[in-house]
Amino acid sequence: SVCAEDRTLMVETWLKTYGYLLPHAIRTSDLWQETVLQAAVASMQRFYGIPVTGRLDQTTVEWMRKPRCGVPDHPHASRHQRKRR
Amino acid sequence: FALTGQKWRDRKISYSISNFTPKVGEKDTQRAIRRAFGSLSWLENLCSASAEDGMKVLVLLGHLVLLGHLGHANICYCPCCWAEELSSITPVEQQGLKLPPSSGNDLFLVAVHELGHALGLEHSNDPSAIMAPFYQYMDTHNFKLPLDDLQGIQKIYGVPTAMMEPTRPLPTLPTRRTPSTSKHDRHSRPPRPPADRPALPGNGRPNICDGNFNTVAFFRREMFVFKDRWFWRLRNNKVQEGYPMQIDQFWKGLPPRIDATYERPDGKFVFFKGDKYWVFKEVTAEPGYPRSLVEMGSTLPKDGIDTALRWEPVGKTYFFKGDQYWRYNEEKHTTDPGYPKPMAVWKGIPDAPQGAFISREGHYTYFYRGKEYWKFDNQKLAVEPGYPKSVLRDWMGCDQSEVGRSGKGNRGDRQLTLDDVDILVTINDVPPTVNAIAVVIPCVLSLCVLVLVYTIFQFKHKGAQQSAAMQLYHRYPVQEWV
Repeated sequence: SVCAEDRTLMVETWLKTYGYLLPHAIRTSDLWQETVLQAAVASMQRFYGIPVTGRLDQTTVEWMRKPRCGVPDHPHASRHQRKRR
Repeated sequence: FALTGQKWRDRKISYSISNFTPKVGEKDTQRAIRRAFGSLSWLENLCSASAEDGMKVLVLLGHLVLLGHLGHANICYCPCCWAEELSSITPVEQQGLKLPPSSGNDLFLVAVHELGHALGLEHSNDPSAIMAPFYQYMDTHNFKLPLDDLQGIQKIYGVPTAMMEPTRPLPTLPTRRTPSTSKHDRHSRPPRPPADRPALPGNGRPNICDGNFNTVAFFRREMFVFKDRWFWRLRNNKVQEGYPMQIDQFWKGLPPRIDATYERPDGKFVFFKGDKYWVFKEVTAEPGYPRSLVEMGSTLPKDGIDTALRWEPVGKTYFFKGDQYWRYNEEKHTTDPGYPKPMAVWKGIPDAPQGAFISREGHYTYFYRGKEYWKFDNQKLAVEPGYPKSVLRDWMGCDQSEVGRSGKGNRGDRQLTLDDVDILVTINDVPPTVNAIAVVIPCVLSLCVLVLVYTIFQFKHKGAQQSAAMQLYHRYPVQEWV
């Protein structure tokens, strides 16, 4: 059986899965990527009520590793593009 | 689902448990899920039975080993077909029922959480909510839906009608029969006072539509309105039969013109007047009362309070006086440190409110003063736009003419000023040209609409003729070929 604690934490995948990062938000530019990831991490920290640093600190990683419900926290994010179309 | 404004409207929604997690066992899995769904009057269909009978199973419960999730809910809304599988809830196999409480995982809680998604709830950022993505361990034996989840579900589906009924109604005392309460005029309005002054009717019974109440409170989900030596009891904006009643007829020993009142968490009623307060258990005064307000809390104002507010959902009691308020700890019998604080914290609420109570679902707090009330959003910590509004119209069910007639003392007068005189001033400052324009513009607009409709009709008519000609033209070659 799969155990959440044993899995390798893929931060980008995690942020995408739970609606903090739009599927095509990451572009090739390193600078752009960093800014977008910081904003996504900060958004996650804000939602969970942990200190908002925008960085992958110890607390944030611990929260990301916890087993949780698979439904995204921000369902609007993934629907956004479809809605516009 | 919720974002598009959809709701489960069918009362006979069925669900089916398609498999079980071996770690927990079939019986325990089914018991946990049935308990989660049990509070709703949903039907469980056995898989085989549903297949044979062709019954629709709208919610399917299964278990998948996926990505280490605690659970997952897939919600597919198909407005065209109402597909058989509208929602599938998948508590993941790795979680057990009997895990230590510190792990926070319980199949029952997982099922409740995923059911929340199926009903349209999103994740909450309130860590104490069952809809938080990492829900905390909760007491599953005496499980009670946290306030945040309750508010969420009521926002989609509304407040259940059962909650509007009083849970523990106060006893109703037999009223002393007076000529005005005879069976004949039971449904008629109380006699109106003469137009020039809001004097009390012959037997001294006031009219609720005159306003100027001492305080307004909610006891056991019923509104109680106090004025001088009288009080009214209202349900659904209607005064109940036999009211107004004299205060000391119901709560013996309680003086007239009380300042404030609230219901304590233990169900006892606390009344304030001046520097004293009384505690009543139902209609009987507790021994040793009245006591001095200083005995209640040393930092409370010695000369009395304006109003008291019990925030039951979060277990807090507040006292208001002038432009300050205090938070009171019912367990320790003291005011919390750091208080009083300025009333400015309650953005938009006037100083010295005369009454306050929290709404049924706990989302709003209503403040009363004079003949007006303010609706305060407990989340935004601000008054809703459009307030204050009239208590007489919105709470007491008085019609506009009555509200207008009794329009004195609107700004929190504690005492009725009998010497005031009503002055009716008719203002007609609209020039005649404005009236003419108000007639001409709608007429011109109507004419334009008529011309437009005629033009469209003409175009359609021509289009139909052309289309018929085209069909005729294309038909000949086909006929020849055939």
